[in-house]
Amino acid sequence: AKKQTTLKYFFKKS
Amino acid sequence: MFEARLAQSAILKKVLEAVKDLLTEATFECSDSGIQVQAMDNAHVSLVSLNLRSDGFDKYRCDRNLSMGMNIGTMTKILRCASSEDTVTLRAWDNPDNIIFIFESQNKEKLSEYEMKLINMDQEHLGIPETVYSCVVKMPSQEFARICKDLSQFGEAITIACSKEGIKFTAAGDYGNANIKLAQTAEADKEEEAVIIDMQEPVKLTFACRYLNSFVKATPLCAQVKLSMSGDVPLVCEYQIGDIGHIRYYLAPKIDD
Repeated sequence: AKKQTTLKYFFKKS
Repeated sequence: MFEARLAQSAILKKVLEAVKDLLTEATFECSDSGIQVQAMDNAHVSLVSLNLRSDGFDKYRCDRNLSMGMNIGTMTKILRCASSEDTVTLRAWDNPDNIIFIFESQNKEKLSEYEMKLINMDQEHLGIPETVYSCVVKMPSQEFARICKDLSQFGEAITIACSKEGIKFTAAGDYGNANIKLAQTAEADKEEEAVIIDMQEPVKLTFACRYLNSFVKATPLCAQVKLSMSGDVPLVCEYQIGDIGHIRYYLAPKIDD
């Protein structure tokens, strides 16, 4: 099964 | 004062239809250079980045930078009240509580004004790193919409595999599976019908159908869609908006548990 990632995992808060 | 006018409301109507599934509210950042929106869906899985350049408007004036929080549902309802051929003007004063939408019919005999309350929003800006993508695919936007719709019947996710040979979309579910392969077009009569693959390295990524099916609501904006992918980073799905700007959707991939 695959897990849904979120964008916060890839993009940092600016 | 802020004032932005488009000769035809059709573009703005299409933009709202293209974001309303993903966003309930968003901050519109208005400056001399134009209007920008960056907002994530509630689950933080996708992000909409909209850019409308000031020089693409028929009239544009922005005396000072404004951040206007707008309810997308209300804005969509208001835009639906405009005919596609109506001129649309957005107007707000400095430190505004409201924004005014003015629609004028082509024969100038009907003038409609809608005032919408602005909302205070906690802004959460994400820094999107500059990325060199392993695969960049340009293809007809209608074809992409069709593939997402067709494959959604078979599973919750679509795996996109891109190689030199072409791009392959796969969906697998309890009742069966499906895959669609598109080869790079050898010779396209029309540029907008072409499938063009720019590949540095092959890529295989899996994405939730429900977000892809929201992205393809932007199909009426542009005949071509650009998909940018690299291993284990979010997909970028981009539609040009005439000569005025673009809408980019970012989508976090599904990864092995």
